[in-house]
Amino acid sequence: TTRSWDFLGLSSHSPVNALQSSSMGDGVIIGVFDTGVWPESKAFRDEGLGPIPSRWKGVCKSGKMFNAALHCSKKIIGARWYIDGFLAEYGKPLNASGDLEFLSSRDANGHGTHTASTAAGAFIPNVSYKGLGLGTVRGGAPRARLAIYKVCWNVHGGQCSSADMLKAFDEAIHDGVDVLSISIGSSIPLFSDTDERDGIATGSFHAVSKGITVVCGAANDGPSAQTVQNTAPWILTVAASTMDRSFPTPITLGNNKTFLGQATFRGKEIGFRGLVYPEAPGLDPNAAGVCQSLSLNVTLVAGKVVLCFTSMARRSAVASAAEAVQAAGGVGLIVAKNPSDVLYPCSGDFPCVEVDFEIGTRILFYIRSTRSPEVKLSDTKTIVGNPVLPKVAYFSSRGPNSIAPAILKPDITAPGVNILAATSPLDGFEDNGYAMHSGTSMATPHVSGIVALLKSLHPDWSPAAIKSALVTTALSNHPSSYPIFAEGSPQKPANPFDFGGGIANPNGAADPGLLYDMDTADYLHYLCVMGYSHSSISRLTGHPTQCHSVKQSILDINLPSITIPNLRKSITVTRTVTNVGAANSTYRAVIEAPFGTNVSIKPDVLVFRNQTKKMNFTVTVTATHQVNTGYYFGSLSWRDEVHVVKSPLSVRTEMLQPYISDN
Amino acid sequence: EATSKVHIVYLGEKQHDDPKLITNSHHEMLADVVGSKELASQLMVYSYKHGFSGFAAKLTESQAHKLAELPGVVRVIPNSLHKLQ
Repeated sequence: TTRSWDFLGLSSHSPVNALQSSSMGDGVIIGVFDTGVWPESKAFRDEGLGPIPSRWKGVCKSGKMFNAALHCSKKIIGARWYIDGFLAEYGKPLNASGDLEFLSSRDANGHGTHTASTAAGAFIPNVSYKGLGLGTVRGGAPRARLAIYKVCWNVHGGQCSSADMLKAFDEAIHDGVDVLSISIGSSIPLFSDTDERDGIATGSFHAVSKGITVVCGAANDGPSAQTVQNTAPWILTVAASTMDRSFPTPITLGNNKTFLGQATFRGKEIGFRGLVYPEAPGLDPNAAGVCQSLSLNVTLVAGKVVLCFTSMARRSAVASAAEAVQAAGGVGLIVAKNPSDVLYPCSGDFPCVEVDFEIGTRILFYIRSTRSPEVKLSDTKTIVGNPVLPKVAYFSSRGPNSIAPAILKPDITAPGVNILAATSPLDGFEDNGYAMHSGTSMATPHVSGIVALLKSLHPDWSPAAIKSALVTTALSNHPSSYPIFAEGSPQKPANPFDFGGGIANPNGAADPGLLYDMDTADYLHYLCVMGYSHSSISRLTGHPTQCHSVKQSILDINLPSITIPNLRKSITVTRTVTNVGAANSTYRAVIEAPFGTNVSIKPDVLVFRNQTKKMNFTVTVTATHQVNTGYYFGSLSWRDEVHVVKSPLSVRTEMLQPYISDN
Repeated sequence: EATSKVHIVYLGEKQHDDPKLITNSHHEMLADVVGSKELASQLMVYSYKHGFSGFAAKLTESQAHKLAELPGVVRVIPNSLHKLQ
């Protein structure tokens, strides 16, 4: 967070932005469902905060190494933990498989401290990770209050039972939180939106119907399509991007050529050393140089730097290669892999530098063409600002939505790669109480912090209105007008299935002009269309609910996006917008039609006067070809002199029912 | 008898605002199926009574089926695990 808030336009040095105009989220209560909190972290200082909001009805519960009187404050105003569901299933006492855990809200894992401090941590200057990313860490809403709900336990990296999460929802709704930040997911295939195995979908339905915005991570199963989780339309689902910061690490070869890799290496520079690529004789000379299965000859490797190649995107290949090279007496590692900006240090400050296949191949050619190849690995630098373009993270789960493809997911994107924030001192990656972590878990609290600012500015906005403001003002291009890319193989310009509306633009969302608002009735429309029975929908809502006898279209749910998964000839969808800008304003439609479609809007001019707050319009999308296609993307924007209210438009023509999704 | 597992008995929106009454009704519903109030207390894991109505309890498959057929029960579903992201 030493850079992410500046990247998002919420610099604390700027006198005019949503951070300042919202009094930094003062008075807003953010509930965090996670692994608890390390309350002694400076990130949770409460200096300068006013009294706890009077509507707060929650509690601080003492427990192992957590004394409510000592550890709760005007910043951490609530702390509860939920383990009965987990223990009832897996037996008492809690078996953390060798990891430490506390039967209290204290965070042994570090994940909960990281997310809570990202959402609402105080300003802590001069923080870095071993000198990298130096700056001020803080939350998005530094004056918001935190209610900690520990629902995940430090077993196998963090496990959370749906019975425990539902209890946390039950009590958080009662306690009076305004926003819930949930960096938790399940796995594909998903449970339905009304299945309590997905405790998040059911619990969040009740939370949202009481005006609480629920922000969830989209999960880390990208870049494959249809992997996005937490897809219910009432949830605000967050994808992860990089930001305008990188960590170049010079690799200087013996021929004086220098390449830039990426690492978080801050150890001692090792000077020029021998460079080897483990090539084996035989039919497959490259087999010995695969990072995850390195078989090294100690006499060849000792005192040298090793180059290896891997097609694995995940970090495990780097970790196992580093271990093998260290065991063989090597002094450094260069890993050639598909580009991914997620960086973790190798253990013991061992220099391990990542490069892409092109640079890896050039280094390999140098090794093969030189009798005594040498290399120098220099320490990592931090670069911030314009030269570095943000990208949707490789790991960030992608749409389309596998439960209801007409509901665009993810909704929005925020920084979630190499995020430096407070952590537990027990976190294996911590440096003086801070760690760099990556995941949609890290992107989620960025959006939760932004939502807290918006709640402070517009206390009467519904969760759907807040989502609309975020989606329609998000940035799909870099300010320099370059399109934002999505990591993957190969990289490509990002589309709504990668980043929803785009990268969050909190200052735009504070003044969106128009809103696509929704209430519980709209969510019932969704549940009816999804085929849930009248009786179960009625019990969900607590009052008799009859679905319309004429089947409504899922496409007419008043979302700030339009996604048509099965266009044959022509489809007309309806939307309603609410003017939250100047009372007298005129908006004109600007269409960017997806390839192979004609799009028309009626009316294409919306004139708002004092009495008129809401207006309806229709969008007719017509296919110009008769073939099954994948998705093509465009947009519909309403513009006045001040605002651009942009909705992503995604269309797939489907003349025949496909046996596989062409997305 | 098959082993017991945690199930969530989901009753939807709460029907009134007295959490005590709601919890009592959960215990009664569970007692009707498992045979006694004492056993119901042992098996009850959570009573959801503020934001919505329902409970989590350790149930055998046959008890879960019986509960699912009671009026007012939206669904009975086994507990499951989620992960940090």
